[in-house]
Amino acid sequence: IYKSAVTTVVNPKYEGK
Amino acid sequence: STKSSGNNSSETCAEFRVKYVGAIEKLQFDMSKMLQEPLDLINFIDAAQQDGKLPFVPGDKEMILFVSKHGVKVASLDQCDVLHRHPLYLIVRMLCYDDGLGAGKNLLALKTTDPEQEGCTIWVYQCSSSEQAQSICKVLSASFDCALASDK
Repeated sequence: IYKSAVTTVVNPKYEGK
Repeated sequence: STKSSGNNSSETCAEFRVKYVGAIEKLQFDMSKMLQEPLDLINFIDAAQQDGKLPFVPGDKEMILFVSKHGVKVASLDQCDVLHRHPLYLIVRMLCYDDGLGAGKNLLALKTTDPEQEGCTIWVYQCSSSEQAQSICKVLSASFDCALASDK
């Protein structure tokens, strides 16, 4: 299934986790 | 009333009508490490749908998703029962993307962890449009900033 635009919001508390 | 609402960002709270697709609960921590990249998370959800762990299409029961500096809360349309509660500090990331089924619907994947941060759960909701999904992400991002600012 082709996925077009993806928006991500990351909690700064878990950056890199 | 003369109370101005909305411009004071610390009071950011918004409501959105969404549908619930399902959740993949209690993933072990090493599994959650593999789900950092957005595409890994999308492929993981795809696989869960193919394996029947998650439906491709949500039930037709609409719910209200509230986003605020407290986190995300999902309640029934009549707001009589709270169905899911995701405190902001347990929300790791939120991801929204087109479900690819051609109807312009967007899936919203919420990755949450437990207080001991040993495992994680993936909650999947369906939004009616990408605009709605984008606004949900914007409010959540503002809530993270607001929580970060109040931490200092």
